[in-house]
Amino acid sequence: KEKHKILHQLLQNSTSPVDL
Amino acid sequence: NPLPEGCSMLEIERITQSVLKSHIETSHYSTEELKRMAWTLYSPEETRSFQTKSAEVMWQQCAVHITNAIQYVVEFAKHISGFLDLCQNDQIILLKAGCMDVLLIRMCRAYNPINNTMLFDGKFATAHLFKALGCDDLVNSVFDLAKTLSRVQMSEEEMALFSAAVLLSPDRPWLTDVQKIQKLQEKVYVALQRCLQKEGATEQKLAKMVSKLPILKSICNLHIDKLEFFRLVHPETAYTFPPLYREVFGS
Repeated sequence: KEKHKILHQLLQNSTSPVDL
Repeated sequence: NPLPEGCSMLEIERITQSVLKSHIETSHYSTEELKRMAWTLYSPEETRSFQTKSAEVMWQQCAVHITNAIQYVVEFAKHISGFLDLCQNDQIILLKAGCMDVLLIRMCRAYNPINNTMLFDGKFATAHLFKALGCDDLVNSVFDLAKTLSRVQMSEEEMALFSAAVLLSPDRPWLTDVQKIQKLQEKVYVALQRCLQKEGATEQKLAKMVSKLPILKSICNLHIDKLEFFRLVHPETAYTFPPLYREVFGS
């Protein structure tokens, strides 16, 4: 999980790409 | 095209709509915007200034752009009905393995076949602009793919469904629930076939799209090879690449 921390975060958050 | 077992026409329609909506909402530019920008080209001086950058600077700049585009692909995947129902391990495997494929498919929207240019950082660029990367073979392959894909003339709906089908490839290594992904992909392919029929396209159009899959794979592999070589030669710069880029393309 640590290895793919950002992907995990992106998959879990509900923001749209424009906010990233 | 028979419907997959336990799948209704309503479900195929729902998938089509969710994939198309997701594709449109997560495409950085609309087709209209791209059309308007198609003749905004880099001047010879601007092109030269890119060509004379160091490999490190140019790689860094491209890595940032790719990372930005990856974020949009993640959002695209999240809104495909059924994707978030997969276990997170499989979601990550599919994204790591397939996001470059989706980026390459999307790139043909930002390609102008008349002058063989591609949108890069706000203006259209020739393949020569990327000389400083030291990867002419990779860059030329990307441009060639964009050229052949643009000849297929996919509609936005077709491109959306094709991207989703590629992302949902059940043959990626280390997947947990292959069957679930296989079923999802099957439904997306049925939706794509229905879409092609609706638009009056021939069977050949789907065959043309599918025939590009080995080229997509070879370009993805070439990108990884080039990145590994760059990492060997410039380890400090590679370490400063965006964390998401390193996460997705790390071994």
